[in-house]
Amino acid sequence: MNIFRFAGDMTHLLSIIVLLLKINATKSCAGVSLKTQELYLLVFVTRYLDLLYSYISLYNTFMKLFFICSSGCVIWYIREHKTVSQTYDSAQDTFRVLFLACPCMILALTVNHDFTVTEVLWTFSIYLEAVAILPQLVLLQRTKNVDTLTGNYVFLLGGYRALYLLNWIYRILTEPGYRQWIVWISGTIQTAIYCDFFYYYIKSWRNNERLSLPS
Amino acid sequence: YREEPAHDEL
Repeated sequence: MNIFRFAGDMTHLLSIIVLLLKINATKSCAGVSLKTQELYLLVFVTRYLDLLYSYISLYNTFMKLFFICSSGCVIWYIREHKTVSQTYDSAQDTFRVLFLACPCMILALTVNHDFTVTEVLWTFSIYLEAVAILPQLVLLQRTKNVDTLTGNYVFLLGGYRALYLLNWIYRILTEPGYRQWIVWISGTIQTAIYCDFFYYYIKSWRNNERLSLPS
Repeated sequence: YREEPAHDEL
C-alpha cells in the first residue's frame, strides 16, 4: 500500500469522524443529507460482501467494518436519536435516490467484469459511490450558510477521492499489469463532481468567510 | 475481458 492510498483512507476515516463529532457535539444534523448517508450504507454493504468470503488484510477488514458501522451509526442518529432526529429537515433533503440507484444497477448489470451476484453488486457499489454525494451537495446549495463542520466533512470526503487518483497514478507507474478501468473512470467522475464545491470551499477559507454555495 | 486485479482497495 502506497502513501497516497493510506492518506486517502485516513482522510475518508477522518471525514466520518468529523461528521459524527458534529452530530454528537451539536446534537444537530442540520445540513446533513440522510439520503447521501443511506446511499453510502448501500455502497458499503454491497461492496464489502467479500468480508464473508475473502480476506486481504486486517487493515482492509477493519476499515470495511468501520465504514459499514459508522454510516449505520450516522443514519441511526438522524432517524432515531431523540434530539438529533428533530433537527433533520426532510423538506430540504428531497433528492430522488432511485434516479441514482436504478441507472447504476442497470449499468452494473451491463458493464461488469463477471456476471456473478457479488461482482455485479461490487460494480454497482463503485458506480453508486461516484454519485452518492449529489443529495448532500444539493442540500448544501439549498442551505444559505453551511456550518463549518459540515463543510469540512464534504471537503475531506472530496480530498479522499483526490488522493485515490494519486494512488492510481502511483500504482500504474509501479505495478506492471495493474489496471481497473471501471474503478478509474467512476473515481474520476466522482472526484470531478467535487470541483465546484472545492472552488467555493477554498475561496471562503481564504477570505475567512462562512461557506455559502451560489444557487 | 482481461482479468482485473483483486479488489484490494476500499
